[in-house]
Amino acid sequence: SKITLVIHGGAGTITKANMTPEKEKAYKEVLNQALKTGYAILEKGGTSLDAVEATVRVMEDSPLFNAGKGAVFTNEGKNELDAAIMDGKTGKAGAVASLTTVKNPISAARAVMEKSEHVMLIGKGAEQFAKEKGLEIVDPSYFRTETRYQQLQKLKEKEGDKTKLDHDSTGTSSNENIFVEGEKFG
Amino acid sequence: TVGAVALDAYGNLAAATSTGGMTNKRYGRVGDVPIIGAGTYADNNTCAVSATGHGEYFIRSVVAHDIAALMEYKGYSLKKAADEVVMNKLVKRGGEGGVIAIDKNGNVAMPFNSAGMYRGYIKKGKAEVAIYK
Repeated sequence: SKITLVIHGGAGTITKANMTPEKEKAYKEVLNQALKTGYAILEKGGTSLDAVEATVRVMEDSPLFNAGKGAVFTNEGKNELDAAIMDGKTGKAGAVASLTTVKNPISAARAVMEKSEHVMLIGKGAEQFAKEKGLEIVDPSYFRTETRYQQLQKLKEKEGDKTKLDHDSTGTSSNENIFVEGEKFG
Repeated sequence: TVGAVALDAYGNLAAATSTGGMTNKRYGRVGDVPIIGAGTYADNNTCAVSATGHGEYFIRSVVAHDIAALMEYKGYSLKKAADEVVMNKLVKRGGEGGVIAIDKNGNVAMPFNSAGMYRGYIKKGKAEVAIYK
């Protein structure tokens, strides 16, 4: 059989220097758990759609990754979640954006694909749709982790410093400098 | 961002991606994940792709679909197509990140141009996970 499953948990400035052995072990454990979960479905004759959804849910439920629980914070201090899924057999696709209360956004994306005539739903409407389709709804605080919150605070400190510097050098403060596009924790 | 792509026993491909976006984002910013063809794409005739990285660049390059298009229209292998888009085109445009991809024959590609990418695959019951280059 050619059944195969591939996963990622994000890319970026991940080096040995900023990783402890304990953290590395924890990440690898969740990655392996995700692989085993999806592969078990494929081995039993389950579909690739079922496999990728279940696999992503494992990583969404882990606070280690920037998805679901453990998601990064917006400037407003919220966790906003996006997800998408696509079926290679039919060409159908579903996506959701700016969710704050759906525990597993990937399942919401699948619901959009299979239970609506649309491709992407966003914000409150997407949350209402997910609720109507019986998906698990949680309080927004479910997604909060201290590590991610501190990342936001550090960025805001840098942002403040940058704005102050620009103000000092030009005599005016520029809104453009408030948005730190290059800071990515994907 | 997390993602998965799979090939099942019936020869069907699927792709899924989920993310919390980028730290400190404003103005209702949306990245590549929910943009079909940018961060997520699947077609049984070519491949399934899930991306991670600086979303704006992935949207501009329509990364996931571009890999499938190179396979469909130019006859590239999965590896050649994924490398071309992630390690060449995306790098030239300043986009940082990577993709995971699988084709209809179960071939796997996991290129990334950043320092690291949490990644792994399982095939014939054997799993491999990695983080760094």
